[in-house]
Amino acid sequence: AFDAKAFAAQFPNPAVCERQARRYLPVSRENAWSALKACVESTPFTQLQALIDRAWAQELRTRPEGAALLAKVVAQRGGSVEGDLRLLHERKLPIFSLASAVSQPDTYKGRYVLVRAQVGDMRSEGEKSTLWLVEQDLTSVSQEVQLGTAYRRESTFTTTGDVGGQTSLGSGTVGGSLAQTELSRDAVTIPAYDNISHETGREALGRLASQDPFLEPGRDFIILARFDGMRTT
Amino acid sequence: GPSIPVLSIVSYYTPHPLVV
Repeated sequence: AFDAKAFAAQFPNPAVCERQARRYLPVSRENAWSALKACVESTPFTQLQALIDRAWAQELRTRPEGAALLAKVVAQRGGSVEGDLRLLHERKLPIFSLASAVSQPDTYKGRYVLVRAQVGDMRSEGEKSTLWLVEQDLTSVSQEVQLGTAYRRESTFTTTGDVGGQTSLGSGTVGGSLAQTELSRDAVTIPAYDNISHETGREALGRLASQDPFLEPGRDFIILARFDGMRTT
Repeated sequence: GPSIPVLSIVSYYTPHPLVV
């Protein structure tokens, strides 16, 4: 039997792992898919472009875990759902945004949606639980950050001298000195970007078959779900 | 009244912090 975990362990580099997994495709699609999944699970895999390449299109569309694999990679690369869904749509991969589902409920009913959200509230009824989901968006905020060492230079110059010449009282000499201090500071700054998540204003109810204590309130999650339609509150 | 989308959660993941 093909040992996908052992396969992925040979290639700690995600890009190399995916390329090697791809080589199994002509031989066994089953082994190639197991190898690809192992690459995503056991390497810091963020290569969404390689994953949605034509080579894997059939696998991603037909296998039940295809959408989950894509969702996991979107999360691993930071969870920028809006931008990554745009990449998936260029390849006609059917995972949609909450915004699309809300705007055309009939069109998207039963379809996959991918949402970045925080859990606001949790209600349980027997085994089942319902989560209040608050959709989050990422925006990039930049600020200047000092790079490396800052140099501070302090120089003191003292000038002394005498000045001679004619004055109204006759000839004379005036002596004096001038002290000058110069301070300078050199620092190099670069813009640094931080991704701040904030509420989009969209909310949803998320149904879970069983209670899950790991879905904690106040943290962002990348959630893959089926859109069941709209419900009047 | 107002309506809210209902989702059946399939799976979820913790987003990795983005490094730019």
